[in-house]
Amino acid sequence: AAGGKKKNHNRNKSVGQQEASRSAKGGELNTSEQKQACKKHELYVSFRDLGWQDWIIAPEGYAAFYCDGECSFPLNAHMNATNHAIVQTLVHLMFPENVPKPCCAPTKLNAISVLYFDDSSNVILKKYRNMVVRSCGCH
Amino acid sequence: DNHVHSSFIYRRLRNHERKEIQREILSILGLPHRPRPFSPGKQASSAPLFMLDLYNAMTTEEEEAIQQSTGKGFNGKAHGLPRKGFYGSPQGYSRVAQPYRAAPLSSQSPPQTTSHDTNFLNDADMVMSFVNLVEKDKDFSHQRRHHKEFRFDLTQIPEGEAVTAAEFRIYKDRSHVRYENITLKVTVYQVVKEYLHRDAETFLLDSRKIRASDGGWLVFDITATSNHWVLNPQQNMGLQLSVETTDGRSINMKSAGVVGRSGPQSKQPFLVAFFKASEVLFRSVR
Repeated sequence: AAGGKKKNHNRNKSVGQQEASRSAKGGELNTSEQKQACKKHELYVSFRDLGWQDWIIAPEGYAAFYCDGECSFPLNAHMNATNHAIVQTLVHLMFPENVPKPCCAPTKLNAISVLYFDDSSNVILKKYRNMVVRSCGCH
Repeated sequence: DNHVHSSFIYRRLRNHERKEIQREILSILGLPHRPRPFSPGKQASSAPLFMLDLYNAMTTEEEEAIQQSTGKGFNGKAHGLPRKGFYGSPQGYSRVAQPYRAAPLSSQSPPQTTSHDTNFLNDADMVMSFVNLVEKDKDFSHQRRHHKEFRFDLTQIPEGEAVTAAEFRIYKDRSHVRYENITLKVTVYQVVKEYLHRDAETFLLDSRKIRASDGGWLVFDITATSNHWVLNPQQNMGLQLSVETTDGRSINMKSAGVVGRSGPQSKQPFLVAFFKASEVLFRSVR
C-alpha cells in the first residue's frame, strides 16, 4: 500500500489494479535490488604500494573489504539486518522523506597483526582491532 | 561465496591520495610519523626473526578463529595470508610457523618461540623487541668477576602500555674445550648503582645451570626489572651477565661461549617484552 517516490499517474485505476501493478513492479524491483543488496566487497590495502617496505616487516598488505548495497524492503536473512533495521525499512516505505533506509555497514570486524620497525630499529608486533570486515548487515 | 568483487575500477593512487591514506593508517597504528629505522644491514638479526615467529603464531590463531566462524581462510583466501613479509629471501624473513618447543635451552638459531611465549602472547596487545645499545666485556684479575653488560632503551614504548612479561635472551655456543665436562652457572643481574672506580652495585635476577658443552638460547625472566625501567627510566642502568663454574670461579665470556656483538646477527642478544593496554587511547579529530 506504500506509495514510494514514484508518482501514480493512473489515478483512475482501481485500488486492486493499482496494487496488482505495484506488486508486479515490486517483484521486478526486488529482483534488481537483490543484485545490489547489502554485501561485502573486496578492498585490498597494500603497504607495499604505500612504499612502506623498509619499516613494515609483515604483512605486505591486508584485505579490508567494504560494505555496499541496498537495504530495502524486504530485508532478506542474508542481509544480517537488526530487528530495528527491519522496522526502519517499513517506516521508510511509509515516510521516505523523513526516515532513511537502514545503512549497509560492517556488523562484525576482525583484527590484524602488524610487525614493524620503529625509529630505533626495535621491532613491534601489535594487534589492531576492527580492521577487516567479517560481515555486512543492514542497521 | 559471501563477497563480491569491488565495484570500483582499480587504479594507482595519486600522490595526494597516497599521502592521505598514509596519514590515516599511521593514525590508526598510533604512530606520530612514519618510522625510519637505521641499520638496514641488521634486519636479519635474531630479534626480528624471533618476532616474525611470534607474528606467524598470532596470525595462525587469527586464521583459525575466522575459519571456525566463516568456514573460510583469513581475508577470504583459501588458506590465509602469506607467512612471509617483504623480506622473503633465504637470508631474510621467509619463515613458516614452527611448532612451539618448551626446551629451556633451544639450540635453534634464530631463536624459536616457546610455550611460555605463546601464553604471554595470548594475554598481550603488543610485543616489542629491543636492540642492545651497549655491550662491554669486563675482564679482570682472578679476584674480580668477568661479566658482560647490556643496555636497552625502554623509553620508546607507546603510552598506555603496561609490561606483562619480559625476557632477556642470549646465545651460548659450546664453551672452550678446557671446560668440556663441567657445569656452568649463568647469572643475570640488574645494575642498581654505578661507581667510577669499583664494581657496580647489582641485584640478582635469574640464573641458569647448563653443561659447558651445550649450545643454545638462554632465556631469563626480567619482567619486574623491565616494569621498573618503564616507570623509572632514569634508573635504567642495564644488565650484567656472568658465567661461573659450580665452585664459584668466574669465566671470561669468550671461553664460556657467550655470543656478543662480534657474533653472527642471528645470535645477537636482545630483550623482548609483552604489553597489555592499560588505558584506551583516542585518536585526535582531524
